[in-house]
Amino acid sequence: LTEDQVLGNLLQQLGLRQAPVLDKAEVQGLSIPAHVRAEYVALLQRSHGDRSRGK
Amino acid sequence: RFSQNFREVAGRFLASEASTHLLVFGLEQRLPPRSELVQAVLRLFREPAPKAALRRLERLSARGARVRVTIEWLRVRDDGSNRTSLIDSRLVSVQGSGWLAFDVTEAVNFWQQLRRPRQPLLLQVSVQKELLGSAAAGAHRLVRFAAQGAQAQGEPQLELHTLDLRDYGAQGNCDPEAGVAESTRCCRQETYLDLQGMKWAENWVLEPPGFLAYECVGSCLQPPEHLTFTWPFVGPRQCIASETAALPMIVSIKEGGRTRSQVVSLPNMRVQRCSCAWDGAPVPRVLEP
Repeated sequence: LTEDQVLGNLLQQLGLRQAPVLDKAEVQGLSIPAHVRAEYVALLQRSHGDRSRGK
Repeated sequence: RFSQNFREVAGRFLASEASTHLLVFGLEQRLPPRSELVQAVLRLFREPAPKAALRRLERLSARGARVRVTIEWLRVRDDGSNRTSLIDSRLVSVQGSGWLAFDVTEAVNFWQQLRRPRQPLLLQVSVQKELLGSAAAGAHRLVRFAAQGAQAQGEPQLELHTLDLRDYGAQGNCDPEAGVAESTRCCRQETYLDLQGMKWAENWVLEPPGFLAYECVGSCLQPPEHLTFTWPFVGPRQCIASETAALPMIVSIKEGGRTRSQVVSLPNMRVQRCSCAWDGAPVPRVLEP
């Protein structure tokens, strides 16, 4: 897995052509809401259980 | 019949145009626990047809009379209903006798996916006539297979070709103490991807700061040549990721001058398991419920 593959996958999932450039100031005051964090944790736990079978 | 757009069309059963045989193979403990099925071959011995019947049938077709032999896997569901899956089907001349071989690997693959205790492997062999018309009636009965327990030799056989995964499989996680050499047997190696150190992820990817991606390294033992006859265009066995997991992320998104956070899940990002597999080999179908 390369850095480019992670970026390509992320862009594809978000439907973007290129990575957005965000200033530090824009995200500095940004706090992650509880429901977003809860969704992230739930997905994290599920990804340990669900495995997709490849080739 | 329950659609309002179609009128029901009733059919009448006129005559049986096929003969069917059910073969039952007790496979439990026939496949070693740590083994990989390479190929399963069903061998049926065809008995010679009566010459007089053959001559009569030969007059009907310039190409020679043929019948269609179909192999299906029969599964008895928990509710008692039957379901068949097509495994192989081919045209066979009514002339001649001897062994016929059918590739039934897929049927054994399906059987392996059944919940334990597993029913025996049930293979339904049907012989259908190809030519239409009353003159060809009974053509399917000219192709007869020797039955189990028959006095004559040639009862049905199921040949299982397997590889011992203790030699031909992967070995799990790599030993962190030992380095990876050319001779290292296929294993899963820890690889950390540091997202914080990537320029494009700056201020965009909020979680996670990095993750253990793992990678499959090392080589696989190649089987003896006589086992590679199954698929002529298949490549050597390679160390590949056979099971992967998704990676969730929290990213910041800018919309209409406002910045908010969002969860996104990237599929197949983390290797869960490495295996040795033939490059280009068909992927076994997953058994439907």
